[in-house]
Amino acid sequence: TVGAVAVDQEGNVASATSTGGMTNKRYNRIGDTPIIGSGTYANNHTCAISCTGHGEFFIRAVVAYDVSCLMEYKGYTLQKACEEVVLKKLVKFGGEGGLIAVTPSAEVALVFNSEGMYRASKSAGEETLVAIYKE
Amino acid sequence: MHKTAIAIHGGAGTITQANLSPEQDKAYRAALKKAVEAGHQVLERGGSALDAVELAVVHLEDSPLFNAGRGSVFTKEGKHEMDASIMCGKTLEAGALAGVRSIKNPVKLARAIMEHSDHVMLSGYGAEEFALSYGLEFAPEAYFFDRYRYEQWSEVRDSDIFMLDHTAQRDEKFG
Repeated sequence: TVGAVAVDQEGNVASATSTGGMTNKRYNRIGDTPIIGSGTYANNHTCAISCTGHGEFFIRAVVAYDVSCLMEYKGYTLQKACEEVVLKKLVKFGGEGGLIAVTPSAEVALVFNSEGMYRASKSAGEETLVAIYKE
Repeated sequence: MHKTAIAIHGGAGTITQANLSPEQDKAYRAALKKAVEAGHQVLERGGSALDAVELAVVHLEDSPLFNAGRGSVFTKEGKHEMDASIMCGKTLEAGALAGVRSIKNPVKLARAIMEHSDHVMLSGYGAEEFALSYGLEFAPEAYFFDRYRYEQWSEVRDSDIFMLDHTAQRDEKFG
């Protein structure tokens, strides 16, 4: 699975996710990627999110929207909301994976509970970050 | 003017340094850097967040290193089925698709569904028909073939095991 989140000069956020699914899948299984709210979500009031991992767990936990809700209704910061969902809630479900997120104020979060996540980010005026493992 | 930012991912799982050779590590990092910087250039030029995420994902879809687009893994039938979605935070409009084959860049189809249909999510043949009507690019089966993906699939094709592309295979084979 691949994905991207961004905030532009007008403060608008957007997210996109794309996947080839799981190796040897059948029955026309689909994961969380195309399901708005589970694997992909964007809202200018909170953040934009793209998820990756074992999709069934992301669907059950409604991961992307849950992060947005924690920010909107409970006033969590982006990082806190992402960690609450990925490192606590999702782990209880047994779900492996992670997410990337950005707020309209250009705060970025790259959170995962697996051993690694291919990831990169770039903010205006800053160096490009590229990472794979828990570095 | 707001500060711009973009982040991308190329999948998660049991990624350890033992799983990747130095050459593979270098290739992944280069592909990630290229995609994120392409997306950020859109933002720096005043482009929209939607354009930036679409372009970044297209770069990742075009790379055989990642499980999407060209690098999509094999299904039980030895085919490639792809899903994608896109969402705009300003309007809350969204476009999504599931189970398409032969679409070169599924994220472009998601964008087309968001902008040109009254629906949020299309699937299978219908989504491909929609793609055809909007002139989106198709690719032959050979475009999606990757030796490494094929070998991954070959190891589990005769079993009920399915797995994330970046996750090391568990010892769950049964006689």
